[in-house]
Amino acid sequence: FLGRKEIDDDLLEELEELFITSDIGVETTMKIIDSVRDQVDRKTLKNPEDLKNALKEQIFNILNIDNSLVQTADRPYVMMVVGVNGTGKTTSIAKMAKMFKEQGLKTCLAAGDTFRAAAIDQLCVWADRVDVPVVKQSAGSDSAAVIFDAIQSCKAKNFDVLICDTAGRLQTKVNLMKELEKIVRVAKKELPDAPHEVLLVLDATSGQNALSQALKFHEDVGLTGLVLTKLDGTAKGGAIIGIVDELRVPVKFIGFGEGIDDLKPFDAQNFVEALFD
Amino acid sequence: TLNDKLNGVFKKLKKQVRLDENNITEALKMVRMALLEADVNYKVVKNFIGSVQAKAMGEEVLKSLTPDQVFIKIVHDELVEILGGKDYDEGKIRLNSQPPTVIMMAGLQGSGKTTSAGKLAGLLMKQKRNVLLVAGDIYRPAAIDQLETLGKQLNCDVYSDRQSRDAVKIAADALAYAKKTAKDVVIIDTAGRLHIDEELMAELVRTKEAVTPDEILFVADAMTGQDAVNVAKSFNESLEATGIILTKMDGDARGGAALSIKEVTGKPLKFIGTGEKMTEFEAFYPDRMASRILG
Ligand SMILES: Nc1nc2c(ncn2[C@@H]2O[C@H](COP(=O)(O)OP(=O)(O)OP(=O)(O)O)[C@@H](O)[C@H]2O)c(=O)[nH]1
Ligand SMILES: Nc1nc2c(ncn2[C@@H]2O[C@H](COP(=O)(O)OP(=O)(O)OP(=O)(O)O)[C@@H](O)[C@H]2O)c(=O)[nH]1
Ligand SMILES: [Mg+2]
Ligand SMILES: [Mg+2]
Repeated sequence: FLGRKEIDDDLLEELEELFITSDIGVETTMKIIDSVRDQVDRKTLKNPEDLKNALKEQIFNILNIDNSLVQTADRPYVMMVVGVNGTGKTTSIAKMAKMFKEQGLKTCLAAGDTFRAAAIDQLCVWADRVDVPVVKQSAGSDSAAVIFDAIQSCKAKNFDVLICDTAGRLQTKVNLMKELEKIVRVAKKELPDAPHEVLLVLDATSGQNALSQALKFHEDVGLTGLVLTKLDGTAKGGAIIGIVDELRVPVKFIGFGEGIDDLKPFDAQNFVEALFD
Repeated sequence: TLNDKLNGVFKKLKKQVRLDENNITEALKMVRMALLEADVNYKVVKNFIGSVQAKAMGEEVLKSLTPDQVFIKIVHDELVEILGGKDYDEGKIRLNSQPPTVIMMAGLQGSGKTTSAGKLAGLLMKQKRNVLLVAGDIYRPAAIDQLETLGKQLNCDVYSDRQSRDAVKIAADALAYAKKTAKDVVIIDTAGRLHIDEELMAELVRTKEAVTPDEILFVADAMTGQDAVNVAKSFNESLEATGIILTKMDGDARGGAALSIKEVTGKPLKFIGTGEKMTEFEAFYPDRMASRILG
């Protein structure tokens, strides 16, 4: 819309289309556009370029909250990775493990997905590639027991970081969400402040259901951060704007590929720029 | 629900004998909102609202009905029609008169291809077919193990080649093996890939050329958002899909992607995944999907 000379209804409709097709959602889109509508009506925003910058600023302000990892004196630093099926939890854990290892942190993984076919095998292949140990039990064993063991073992062996994989689960499945709550309770028996970090992994291709996922997971186990994956596709991942706006839980990392190096800390500025591309 | 909202809109209008521009403008806005909230693509919604408007204008309200009932029926019926009301291809696999029937799975990473391949094998085995699952994903860690585990659960033969770095050759060899062992159906699981990954999309096309599938099933996640049109269009243009599977329908995603995908590809929505178990697989029902999308 840079070709336009003035702000008119056509331009606003074009912006609405850009936002909605980026999965920002109707409600959040209206909220963002309404927030600048006042300036438009009062003519303090006169041209399309100013409007675009005002919108970018609105979104940036929503997203730009402290997204550093939770600080603690505890060892190990326990991270739990959760989310619905297929979003990229296991792969993201492998990427984070490499990242921590390169920072000189003694890292261990816990094979907490004891349910899905070959889930433990999958995590073990990654652990081998990154050269970090995995605490695991046989398939079908109790996920909470595996994670409890892992914390115990990491405490004994002075590990710096423990990243726990969990089985994918739809937020609407009450018994599976209860299992996740149990994992957190059991972890606290071994380390009262664990898990220090609970990351919800969201797929950038998701639509508005991502909000429902975030709300439910946050309500049930408490989230400290989000990981947005598959940004190497054509989806914009705009659903996180409404999520961050509502929960004030920051996006900590983004995944942009299937390779071990395809993860980096979330940068609100870059995200907003990409949205308007 | 949308029904309640529309009820409210029409209640404000006095006894209407006919649907006209005045009384349906507000109602159309509500339907548009409902569809966008359900993740139906922006442009698909625009076209849909246009069709509904055209069908609703001048529609007579019979004495036995209220304007909102007439309106919602037009919306619902239009949605059902697009979703496949006239297709009758739901829940069916096109079997080749010359076995084996070859089925190829395709779709984005994590959409549910491997799980759906197992479910499809289970379904066909119940129909007394001799099925061969093919572990065509040579990239994802433990992908072969995953399919082999499902195969064991189903008591279904799985063809794999752990040494091969050539997915196309694996498919071709699997087909030769299937013919030799008199299989009725071959289901080829493929690696998840992006529609914009030229190399991997070309691999899929070469696989298709090597085994000439009777069915190419595009597997999509029910929670997919606006990008569903771009992905589906790309996959369909490269491969000419023959059917669509919508997974994770056991969640609460409204599933608007179904409408977007159907609209942009024209291909039949055949099955839905309703859970992680091998039995959680059903035929797609247009009218149930329509109600779910409208909310
Ligand atoms: N293109 C792309 N693919 C990704 C990304 N992250 C993960 N994937 C792929 O997505 C698929 C699913 O990843 P997993 O790590 O198994 O996802 P998960 O959440 O652990 O899945 P479940 O445990 O089954 O719930 C795999 O094919 C990954 O390679 C990403 O950032 N980009
Ligand atoms: N709840 C639910 N989960 C499903 C359904 N279909 C698949 N899943 C789960 O979704 C996740 C991904 O499924 P996969 O079959 O591994 O997906 P995929 O497309 O083969 O993934 P890639 O090979 O990595 O591209 C797994 O955790 C499955 O158990 C479904 O219908 N409902
Ligand atoms: Mg996993
Ligand atoms: Mg797979």
